[in-house]
Amino acid sequence: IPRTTDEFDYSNYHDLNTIYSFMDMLVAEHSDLVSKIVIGQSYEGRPLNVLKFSTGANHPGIWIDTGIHSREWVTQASGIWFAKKIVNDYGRDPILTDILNNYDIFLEIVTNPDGFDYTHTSDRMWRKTRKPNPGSSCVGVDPNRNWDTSFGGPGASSNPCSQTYHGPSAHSEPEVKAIVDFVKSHGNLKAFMSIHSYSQMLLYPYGYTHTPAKDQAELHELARKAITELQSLYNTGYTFGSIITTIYQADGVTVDWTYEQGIKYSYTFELRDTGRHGFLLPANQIIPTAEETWLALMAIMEHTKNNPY
Amino acid sequence: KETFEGHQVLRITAKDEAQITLLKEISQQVHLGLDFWREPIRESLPVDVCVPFNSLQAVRAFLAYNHFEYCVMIEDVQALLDEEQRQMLKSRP
Repeated sequence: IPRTTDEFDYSNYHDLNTIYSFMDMLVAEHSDLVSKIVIGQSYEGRPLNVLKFSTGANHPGIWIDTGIHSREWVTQASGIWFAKKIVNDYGRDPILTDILNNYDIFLEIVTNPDGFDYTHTSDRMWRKTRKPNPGSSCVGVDPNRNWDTSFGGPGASSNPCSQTYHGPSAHSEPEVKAIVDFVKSHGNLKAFMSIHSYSQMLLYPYGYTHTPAKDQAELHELARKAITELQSLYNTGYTFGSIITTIYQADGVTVDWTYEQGIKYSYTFELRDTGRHGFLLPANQIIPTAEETWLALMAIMEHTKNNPY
Repeated sequence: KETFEGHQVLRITAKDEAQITLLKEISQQVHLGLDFWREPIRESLPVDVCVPFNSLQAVRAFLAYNHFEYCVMIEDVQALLDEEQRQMLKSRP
């Protein structure tokens, strides 16, 4: 068992216990910078752990989550790498240091722990939460259709057996409700990045309507900058734009809700694969994926810092 | 534990709206057990679908009959999963 986060194997996939142990190790090693907060419990009673990177009180916040869709393993693995990258670079990288001297970063590495555990124990291809649906033999809700913005619209399914089932009501999933409560109680998040895989896209609101977000021009230009940074490392092909114009209509999605809560810099990523492995991205691609994504995250975080609102 | 022996992931390129509609129709056929990793949306976006071994023949026939262009993205899903498990075990002490 790795005894320090330096010994941790970042180029491999890990189960939930190992990831949670990693978080505890990181907090123990860097207690001046990182703390763990528990924002709620999953349906099956697992803690919803968030790493808080903070250098002072009353800072505005930046949120990053990975792994809301449990089978997208490269996202949780990238989240682990991001956490280590933050503690490594603070005090060394002047841009990150400046960001952290002014903003807290909240990182939820396993947003859907029940689903993630299920992918390790029972069904590697599981995507949704694990809450049963009364009256149906099909289990789980798509936690990226469960948010209270255009909840239940045509860009989600009302069929509990569908991969995009929106759930019985907005925020019915404790994994979603915990973030909702956190965002509302914090009240001062300035950027929100929700990370998925795969198809290599950087998307901003809206998913539910063709009406452009009021900050569309700025969001679009920032997406262009972030993707330029990302591509500078390995030339990975990315597209960007609003969710509805770039992929499809999606109702009740995370970043539409966060944007309508007033978090202007709301983005969602779709990380690699480049078209050969889909959700089964080989472990040797974890670090390159995380490295390139980090450049885009940094671009968005730096812009957030430089453009207070 | 769910296994995926012989499951294949097909990457399908639809050439027009009519083919997108056909893919949407087949996605509704629950008995085929299809798992659309990338859904049929528009011609410019590829469609990736995980097809259980038992449905492969029917799906390939459907694609051929309707003149779809497609390739096999993953030949055997379980083989990739086995490799993934091997890698994970290797990293454990």
